Amino acid sequence: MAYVIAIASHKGGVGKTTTTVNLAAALSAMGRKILAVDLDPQGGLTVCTGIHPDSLEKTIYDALKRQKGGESIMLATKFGADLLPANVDLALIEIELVNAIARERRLAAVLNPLRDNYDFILIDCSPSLGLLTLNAMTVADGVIIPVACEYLAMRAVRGFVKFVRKVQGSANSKLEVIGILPTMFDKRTRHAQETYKELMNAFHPQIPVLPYIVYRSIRFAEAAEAAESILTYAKAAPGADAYRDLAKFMIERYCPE
Amino acid sequence: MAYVIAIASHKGGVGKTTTTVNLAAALSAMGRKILAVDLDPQGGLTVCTGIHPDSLEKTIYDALKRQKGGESIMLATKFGADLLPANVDLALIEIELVNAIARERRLAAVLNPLRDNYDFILIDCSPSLGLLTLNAMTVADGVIIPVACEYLAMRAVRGFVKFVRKVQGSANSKLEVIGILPTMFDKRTRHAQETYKELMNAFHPQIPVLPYIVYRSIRFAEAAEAAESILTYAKAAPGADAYRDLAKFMIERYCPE
Ligand SMILES: Nc1ncnc2c1ncn2[C@@H]1O[C@H](COP(=O)(O)OP(=O)(O)OP(=O)(O)O)[C@@H](O)[C@H]1O
Ligand SMILES: Nc1ncnc2c1ncn2[C@@H]1O[C@H](COP(=O)(O)OP(=O)(O)OP(=O)(O)O)[C@@H](O)[C@H]1O
Ligand SMILES: [Mg+2]
Ligand SMILES: [Mg+2]
Repeated sequence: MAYVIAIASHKGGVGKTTTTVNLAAALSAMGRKILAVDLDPQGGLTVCTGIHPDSLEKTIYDALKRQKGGESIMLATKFGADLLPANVDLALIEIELVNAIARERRLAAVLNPLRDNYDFILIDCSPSLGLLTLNAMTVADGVIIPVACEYLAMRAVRGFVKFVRKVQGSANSKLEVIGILPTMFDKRTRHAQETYKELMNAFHPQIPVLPYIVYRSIRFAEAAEAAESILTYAKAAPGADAYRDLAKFMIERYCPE
Repeated sequence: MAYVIAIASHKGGVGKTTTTVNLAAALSAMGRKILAVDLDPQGGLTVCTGIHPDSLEKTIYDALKRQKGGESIMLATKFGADLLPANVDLALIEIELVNAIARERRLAAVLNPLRDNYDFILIDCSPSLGLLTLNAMTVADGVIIPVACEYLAMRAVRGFVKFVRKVQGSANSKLEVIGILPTMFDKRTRHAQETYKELMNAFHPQIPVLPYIVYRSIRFAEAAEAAESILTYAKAAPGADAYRDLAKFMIERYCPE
């Protein structure tokens, strides 16, 4: 029975997609069966696997509309994980499902039949608090909140945590906050150190700040362009360790042998 | 009669808020009357002006619901521009307005009575293609699309341009694409140079790539924390010139004496 993780934050550009692709790759490399789900109309996760979103006949949009058929849209990736891809059609879902019954449980209907085939299901969320992110948080067992080590990203955390608490109080009482993943930590700047300290002071341990720091490195953007994970593109890059260590932590904690 | 500009992209973290605050400050410093509008439930623009979003009784949310009252929520900023602030309440609007008539024209109803008091109105959009961004694009005369000089941001441009074309074909036929503003250009990396070249090849001149490059500099994050614009916090920072030059361009083009 897969453990489902939402990688989410309404703050944009904090490393949600980068975390999803690299965590999926690290977990796959450690022998786990992984399904990655692109739940962002930008199709960033789909792009990171080298697939052109606009070339796809069917995507997660079709499965959400029919509330089934995850297998019929599934693609294999070179990282070893399976992928449910997305493209800009997904932006229509918010409008089309507005009056549907249990509209926040559409993704659950698509993913639940697949859970027995995987150890983890990772969902890359769009930077918003809309219906798509709500769907992810409703089906998820846990949420990882990437936070860039910069002031504006840090200020946005409190708002997102409020949203998580609302979901825990209504649609999904068992949703666990796995923690905040500090990302884009630029070792060269005082600003990153200070923001990291503020994150620790403001949130830890009520909201755990995970002890893995993803350092800023241009290799991440280059790896996305090469449709590779950081683990193969630049395994010695600062920041690659964080995803390996996070994957080990996830396996120890959620895959009891 | 103010020229209204939406600063928009569904890609997150590309510098929308940073562009809005620094362009507003540069235009104000050049003697223009500016209204800045925070249309993102994150309240990033509001935070950049030193105001705590959660401390506000009234925000743009209230004005959108009542379709009037921009003046009653307006705040002065130290940059010289006026501000219509936002906080997380704004996230409710998408759900509450779903069945309202002409729901994409709510912001127009709030801004139109104010247009005669300003030279420019700048709207900071959230990273999504939802109702809020549609409201901004419906009332705007022009749109500026910040694009970080990194692969994933570049790949997201085509999807956003499709959205703009849809708006031009329906809700706002006079919406002009002012251009793509290249941001976060890291001079030290080959990746930025290559992405910039690809931007030029893929879009210019159908979608003009503006001749102002905002270079990557930690001073932008520090300025946000200090609630200052880059023009006063670090006027010699690489990247500050781009906002000064962009402001001059806007005045020459849209403020005929
Ligand atoms: N640790 C890092 N160091 C440097 N660059 C990074 C790092 N992690 C991600 N990036 C780059 O930063 C940009 C933003 O990352 P990413 O797209 O993963 O964020 P996101 O939160 O998914 O964005 P969105 O909100 O648009 O979905 C991308 O160009 C990515 O390649
Ligand atoms: N030229 C730049 N160089 C370095 N950092 C920058 C630059 N411009 C903005 N930043 C920083 O990058 C982060 C993202 O910028 P910003 O918040 O303005 O983007 P955004 O597009 O408004 O994000 P969102 O999609 O969440 O609304 C912020 O921490 C900001 O301080
Ligand atoms: Mg993403
Ligand atoms: Mg912003």
